Amino acid sequence: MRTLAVLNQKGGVGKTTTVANLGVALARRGRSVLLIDLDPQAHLSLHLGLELAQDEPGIYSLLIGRHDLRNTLRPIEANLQLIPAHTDLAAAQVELVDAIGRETILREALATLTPPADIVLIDCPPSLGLLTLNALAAADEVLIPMQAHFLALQGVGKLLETVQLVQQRLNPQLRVGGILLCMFEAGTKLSTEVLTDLRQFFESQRQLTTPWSAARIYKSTIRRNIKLAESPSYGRTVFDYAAKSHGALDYAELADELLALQNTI
Amino acid sequence: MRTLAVLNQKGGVGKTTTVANLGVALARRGRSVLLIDLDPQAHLSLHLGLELAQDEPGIYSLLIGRHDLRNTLRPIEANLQLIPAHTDLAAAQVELVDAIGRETILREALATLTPPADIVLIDCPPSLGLLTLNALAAADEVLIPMQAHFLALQGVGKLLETVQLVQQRLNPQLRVGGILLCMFEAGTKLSTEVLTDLRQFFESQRQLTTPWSAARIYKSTIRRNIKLAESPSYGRTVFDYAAKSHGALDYAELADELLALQNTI
Ligand SMILES: Nc1ncnc2c1ncn2[C@@H]1O[C@H](COP(=O)(O)OP(=O)(O)OP(=O)(O)O)[C@@H](O)[C@H]1O
Ligand SMILES: Nc1ncnc2c1ncn2[C@@H]1O[C@H](COP(=O)(O)OP(=O)(O)OP(=O)(O)O)[C@@H](O)[C@H]1O
Ligand SMILES: [Mg+2]
Ligand SMILES: [Mg+2]
Repeated sequence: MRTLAVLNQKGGVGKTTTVANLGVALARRGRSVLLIDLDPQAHLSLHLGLELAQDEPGIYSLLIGRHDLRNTLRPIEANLQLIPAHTDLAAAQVELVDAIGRETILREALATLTPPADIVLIDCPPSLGLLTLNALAAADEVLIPMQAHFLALQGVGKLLETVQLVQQRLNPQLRVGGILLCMFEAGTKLSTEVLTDLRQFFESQRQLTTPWSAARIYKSTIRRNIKLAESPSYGRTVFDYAAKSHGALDYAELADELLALQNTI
Repeated sequence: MRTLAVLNQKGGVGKTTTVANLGVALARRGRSVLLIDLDPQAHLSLHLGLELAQDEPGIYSLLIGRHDLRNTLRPIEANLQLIPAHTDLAAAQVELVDAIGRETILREALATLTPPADIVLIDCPPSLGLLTLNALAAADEVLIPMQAHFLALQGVGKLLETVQLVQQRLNPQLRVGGILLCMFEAGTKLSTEVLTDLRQFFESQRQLTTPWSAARIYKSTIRRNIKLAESPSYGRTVFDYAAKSHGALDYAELADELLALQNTI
């Protein structure tokens, strides 16, 4: 079972869109996939057309120990399950910090998944708080969606620091798999500069023993495509809504790239 | 002194870009403006070219009571000051929840601003946590940047609930000024649908006594413009970097619209 934390504390970079569309692409390539909505805004759940009632089992009742993992699993389609989040979480979020207080709850819960999935994708909120720490403690690998923008570049350093802290203290096997460029506008001055900076940075890290010394920038890039923004309003991914769109092609290409990478899945 | 909380718990919708560019536009129209970087990711500070050393006064040392407000003020240009944030805040954020524990600290600190500014703009993080609650308790008005996307629409309801809670319990005068459409792609099916939904919603609320019953959708919309994404890498706003760009025109238009609205500034 390969667990990927899809993470970037910068907001709106394509984490949820990636988890939903990559998840479906991998499931339709025959892998058994579990998606986890770890965001109090519950956008992954909304994206896949699932709205939980207050008392139904979901990620938070799991994290505070009220429900077992297997009660929270929702089938989405063949080979694809989701642990959803509640949309009504503002209060839960605060109580959660007190109630869970530990970074390894999700990992412990995932260990009970029977049978294990081939791939788990965890959709993280835009912060480096306790929920994200739970994802990092549970994961084998971090996938970092980002926009090729200046402010996005600033955040990567902090993100990697956090990954290293978790790797040193809680999860020795944690690695950064790579960076996925989302909403990518190839050919602009800005994206070229950011891509160059990123490449130079990762090259310079190759000889070290950091969790990102083998990280890559995925060849697949996700172009800006309105179909990706429209499909959530139908509770579907772009593979159902607009199967020939660039959005579908790009996420299919990413799924193939990840499957081909021997150290990934 | 008119205080606007620039707020949306959805990530990456243009909060920081709006505070920086609207702030400069208002300052250059002769208003005295104070900007507050309330985001642990410190993007507003980075955007304006300011990086604080660890021990220098900033928003967090202010919130935990280690520095007074006047020690944190940094001049940016004529009529424009900033209370910056530190980029190294992951640890501070956690300690902050314990240390500040109250939603009115920022409001109390702002009351000491001497002389008062004409306008205060507060850049909020993508969450409805304690920092954002501090902004809402301190503000007269909420300005909500958003993208005309489906997931963005879902978040507005939750945002308004939070505004109402704060208005009922902590800040009776709090109002929602309006919604600012950012990265707006006029003419697409999605943006047209979202705009229609938003308009219908606010129309239906006009006769009520909620904090948003007089809220508007600003006529000024901010088009997607790469200059807005490029200018932070120069530590400047688009008014210096690309003064004739659509980004500059749109934020100038917004500044004029806000100034003309009698109940705003
Ligand atoms: N490649 C793309 N082209 C066009 N729109 C996109 C693309 N990827 C994502 N979007 C849209 O952009 C917005 C932000 O994407 P998304 O919600 O996936 O980001 P996120 O990183 O999960 O955000 P958050 O930090 O709030 O969790 C959404 O409205 C989404 O539908
Ligand atoms: N109108 C625009 N056109 C093009 N790029 C934009 C526009 N507005 C903002 N951006 C870019 O999009 C990204 C997100 O914008 P910004 O950081 O202002 O959003 P935010 O809501 O403050 O995000 P966060 O939730 O992470 O604080 C940034 O890289 C910014 O430079
Ligand atoms: Mg998301
Ligand atoms: Mg911001």
